[in-house]
Amino acid sequence: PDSPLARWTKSLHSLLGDQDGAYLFRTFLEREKCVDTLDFWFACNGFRQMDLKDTKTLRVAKAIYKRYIENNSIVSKQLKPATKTYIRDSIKKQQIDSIMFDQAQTEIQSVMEENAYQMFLTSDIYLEYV
Amino acid sequence: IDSEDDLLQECISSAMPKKK
Repeated sequence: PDSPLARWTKSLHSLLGDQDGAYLFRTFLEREKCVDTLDFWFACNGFRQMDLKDTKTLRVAKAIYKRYIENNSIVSKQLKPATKTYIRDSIKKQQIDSIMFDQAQTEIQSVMEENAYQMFLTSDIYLEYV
Repeated sequence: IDSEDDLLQECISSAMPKKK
Protein backbone atom coordinates (compact mmCIF):
# COMPACT_ATOMS: atom_id res chain seq x y z
CA PRO A 1 0.00 0.00 0.00
CA ASP A 2 0.98 3.63 -0.52
CA SER A 3 2.70 5.33 2.35
CA PRO A 4 0.88 8.38 3.73
CA LEU A 5 3.53 10.61 2.23
CA ALA A 6 3.08 9.12 -1.22
CA ARG A 7 -0.62 9.84 -0.90
CA TRP A 8 -0.08 13.43 0.17
CA THR A 9 1.77 14.24 -3.02
CA LYS A 10 -0.84 12.52 -5.17
CA SER A 11 -3.52 15.17 -4.79
CA LEU A 12 -4.85 17.81 -2.45
CA HIS A 13 -7.83 15.55 -1.89
CA SER A 14 -5.68 12.68 -0.63
CA LEU A 15 -3.73 15.06 1.60
CA LEU A 16 -6.94 16.36 3.17
CA GLY A 17 -8.32 12.86 3.63
CA ASP A 18 -5.40 11.93 5.86
CA GLN A 19 -5.48 13.14 9.46
CA ASP A 20 -1.77 13.90 9.81
CA GLY A 21 -1.70 15.44 6.33
CA ALA A 22 -4.67 17.68 7.00
CA TYR A 23 -3.26 18.87 10.33
CA LEU A 24 0.19 19.53 8.92
CA PHE A 25 -1.30 21.44 5.97
CA ARG A 26 -3.41 23.41 8.45
CA THR A 27 -0.29 24.36 10.44
CA PHE A 28 1.32 25.51 7.21
CA LEU A 29 -1.72 27.62 6.27
CA GLU A 30 -1.84 29.16 9.74
CA ARG A 31 1.70 30.36 9.19
CA GLU A 32 0.77 31.68 5.75
CA LYS A 33 -2.26 33.47 7.26
CA CYS A 34 -4.74 31.71 5.00
CA VAL A 35 -6.07 28.94 7.22
CA ASP A 36 -9.62 30.23 6.61
CA THR A 37 -9.58 28.74 3.12
CA LEU A 38 -9.06 25.26 4.57
CA ASP A 39 -11.61 25.72 7.36
CA PHE A 40 -14.12 26.88 4.75
CA TRP A 41 -13.37 23.78 2.64
CA PHE A 42 -14.06 21.50 5.61
CA ALA A 43 -17.13 23.52 6.61
CA CYS A 44 -18.57 22.91 3.12
CA ASN A 45 -18.02 19.17 3.51
CA GLY A 46 -19.59 19.19 6.97
CA PHE A 47 -22.54 21.22 5.73
CA ARG A 48 -23.22 18.81 2.87
CA GLN A 49 -23.73 16.02 5.41
CA MET A 50 -26.19 17.94 7.56
CA ASP A 51 -29.87 17.11 7.74
CA LEU A 52 -31.89 19.73 5.84
CA LYS A 53 -34.86 19.16 8.14
CA ASP A 54 -32.80 20.14 11.17
CA THR A 55 -33.25 23.83 12.04
CA LYS A 56 -29.56 23.88 12.95
CA THR A 57 -28.68 23.54 9.27
CA LEU A 58 -29.98 27.00 8.33
CA ARG A 59 -28.05 28.47 11.24
CA VAL A 60 -24.86 26.77 10.08
CA ALA A 61 -25.41 28.03 6.51
CA LYS A 62 -25.78 31.56 7.90
CA ALA A 63 -22.70 31.13 10.08
CA ILE A 64 -20.61 29.99 7.10
CA TYR A 65 -21.90 32.90 5.03
CA LYS A 66 -21.19 35.43 7.75
CA ARG A 67 -17.76 34.13 8.67
CA TYR A 68 -16.31 33.52 5.21
CA ILE A 69 -18.37 35.11 2.45
CA GLU A 70 -20.12 38.37 3.27
CA ASN A 71 -17.00 40.10 4.55
CA ASN A 72 -13.83 40.86 2.68
CA SER A 73 -11.99 37.80 3.98
CA ILE A 74 -9.48 35.72 2.06
CA VAL A 75 -12.21 33.23 1.09
CA SER A 76 -14.53 35.96 -0.15
CA LYS A 77 -11.76 37.47 -2.27
CA GLN A 78 -11.19 34.17 -4.04
CA LEU A 79 -14.83 33.59 -4.96
CA LYS A 80 -16.59 34.74 -8.11
CA PRO A 81 -19.16 37.49 -7.50
CA ALA A 82 -21.93 35.33 -9.00
CA THR A 83 -21.12 32.51 -6.57
CA LYS A 84 -21.37 34.85 -3.60
CA THR A 85 -24.64 36.33 -4.88
CA TYR A 86 -26.14 32.87 -5.29
CA ILE A 87 -25.30 31.92 -1.70
CA ARG A 88 -26.49 35.26 -0.33
CA ASP A 89 -29.83 34.92 -2.14
CA SER A 90 -30.32 31.31 -1.01
CA ILE A 91 -29.85 32.35 2.60
CA LYS A 92 -32.07 35.41 2.25
CA LYS A 93 -34.89 33.27 0.84
CA GLN A 94 -34.05 30.56 3.40
CA GLN A 95 -33.76 28.11 0.49
CA ILE A 96 -31.17 25.82 1.97
CA ASP A 97 -29.76 23.03 -0.14
CA SER A 98 -27.02 20.49 0.58
CA ILE A 99 -25.11 21.55 -2.50
CA MET A 100 -25.45 25.32 -2.03
CA PHE A 101 -21.75 25.73 -1.14
CA ASP A 102 -20.41 23.25 -3.71
CA GLN A 103 -19.53 25.82 -6.38
CA ALA A 104 -17.78 28.01 -3.80
CA GLN A 105 -15.89 25.02 -2.44
CA THR A 106 -14.74 24.06 -5.95
CA GLU A 107 -13.44 27.59 -6.56
CA ILE A 108 -11.54 27.63 -3.26
CA GLN A 109 -10.18 24.16 -3.92
CA SER A 110 -8.81 25.19 -7.33
CA VAL A 111 -6.99 28.13 -5.78
CA MET A 112 -5.58 25.91 -3.02
CA GLU A 113 -4.44 23.30 -5.55
CA GLU A 114 -2.63 25.89 -7.64
CA ASN A 115 -1.07 27.84 -4.80
CA ALA A 116 -1.04 26.69 -1.19
CA TYR A 117 -0.81 22.97 -1.95
CA GLN A 118 2.19 23.42 -4.26
CA MET A 119 3.88 25.70 -1.73
CA PHE A 120 3.18 23.20 1.04
CA LEU A 121 4.95 20.40 -0.85
CA THR A 122 8.14 22.45 -0.95
CA SER A 123 7.76 24.01 2.53
CA ASP A 124 10.12 23.32 5.41
CA ILE A 125 7.16 22.10 7.51
CA TYR A 126 6.55 19.36 4.96
CA LEU A 127 10.21 18.58 4.31
CA GLU A 128 10.99 18.32 8.02
CA TYR A 129 8.10 15.91 8.45
CA VAL A 130 9.33 13.83 5.54
CA ILE B 1 -28.77 27.24 22.24
CA ASP B 2 -25.32 26.91 20.74
CA SER B 3 -23.61 30.05 19.53
CA GLU B 4 -22.96 30.50 15.83
CA ASP B 5 -19.24 29.97 16.37
CA ASP B 6 -19.86 26.68 18.15
CA LEU B 7 -22.11 25.46 15.35
CA LEU B 8 -19.52 26.39 12.76
CA GLN B 9 -16.72 24.68 14.70
CA GLU B 10 -18.86 21.57 15.10
CA CYS B 11 -19.53 21.56 11.35
CA ILE B 12 -15.82 21.89 10.50
CA SER B 13 -14.77 19.23 13.01
CA SER B 14 -17.36 16.79 11.69
CA ALA B 15 -15.64 16.90 8.30
CA MET B 16 -12.04 16.62 9.50
CA PRO B 17 -10.43 13.22 8.91
CA LYS B 18 -10.36 10.94 11.94
CA LYS B 19 -7.53 8.67 13.00
CA LYS B 20 -7.88 5.19 11.54
